Amino acid sequence: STGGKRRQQNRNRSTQPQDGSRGLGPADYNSSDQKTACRRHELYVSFRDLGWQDWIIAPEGYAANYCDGECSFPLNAHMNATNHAIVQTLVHLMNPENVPKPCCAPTKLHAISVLYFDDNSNVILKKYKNMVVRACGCH
Amino acid sequence: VDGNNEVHPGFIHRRLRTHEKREMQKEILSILGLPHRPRPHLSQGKYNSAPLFMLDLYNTISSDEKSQVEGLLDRYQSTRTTQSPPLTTYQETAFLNDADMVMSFVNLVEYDSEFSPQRRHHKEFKFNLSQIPEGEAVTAAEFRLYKECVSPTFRNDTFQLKVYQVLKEHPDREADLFLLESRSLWAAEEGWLEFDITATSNLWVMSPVHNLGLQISLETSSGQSITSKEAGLVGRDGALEKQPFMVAFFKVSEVYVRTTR
Repeated sequence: STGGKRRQQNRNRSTQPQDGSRGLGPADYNSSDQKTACRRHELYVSFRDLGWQDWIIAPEGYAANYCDGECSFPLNAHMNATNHAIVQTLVHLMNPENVPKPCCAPTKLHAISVLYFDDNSNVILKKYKNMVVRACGCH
Repeated sequence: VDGNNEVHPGFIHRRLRTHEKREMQKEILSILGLPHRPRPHLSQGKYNSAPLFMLDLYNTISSDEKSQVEGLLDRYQSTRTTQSPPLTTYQETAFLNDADMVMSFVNLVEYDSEFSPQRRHHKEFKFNLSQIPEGEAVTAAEFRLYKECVSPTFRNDTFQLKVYQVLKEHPDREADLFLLESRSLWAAEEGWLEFDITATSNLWVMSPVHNLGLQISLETSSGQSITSKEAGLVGRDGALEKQPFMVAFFKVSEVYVRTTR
């Protein structure tokens, strides 16, 4: 529902190839496709800015990252597209009103460890899975 | 911000409103599995032995993301004194490899209880294990004491250190104790001593009413009862970084489900 406005915004984005990008070179695809392609963006969650240093001992924050961009045909332009994303794209092309395009979403997530005090001043070191987006792709 | 440290042009910038910020903080706390922001009572807490020990573990696993668990194990083993037994059993190693949460507990006993003449040198330790997140099971737990080199009076002596679990307390007589471990110590040895209290910790987590703490006693080789201070064990009046504490390793035994808000 926000496609028109969103596409307009996306066209203005700068090209920033994702780590480990493969496939065809920039000349093989329309440059606007490259600019709007699904990719990972940096987003840092700062525990320090939240004023949580009194109970979080480490880290000060973590690079959570997020995924954003278009997942449009051809999917080779996008890294880490799942096989089913191709099916989703085909069905979308046949019925664009009712079937959405594949989504730009994380394909690789990593864990972080957080060291913090609880209410009793005991210390907890805990590993949290799926906190950091390492790679994005089309699903 | 992109790789060149420039703001992504598509990113919408606006300052969050106060209630949005509060909601966002709640969401992050929810991701961390916490019902509310912890409010620890810290005086010199950050420089105490338990947080320092935990920070060491954290630094080790953070510096080597690829082998987080191995790093944890290596670091853990390197903190042990040369006199203390190594982690040799397959079961212990497997427990540590499986751990996905480590928690340290501070000793809550401010002053030692009034013990009977027979137990006048007993020392008491209590730990609050009531706030273990649901679904976490203890895979290993240790009680850690720091021993310093003692005065020349006892330098060539050995001590017998006994660690007991308090089973039941009575108003009119001595508490019932269960001997967990008895260990010989050289008077001249210095470093951390670790005692396996896995079974005891499991009982305390499953049944908090049974958490009546631990007691220790010390005797010279001639059978004379001595205080823990005489044997070089660091107590409340000792250095902050050498305070006794317990550490437990946990494994998630249930699938974590975020609560409905």
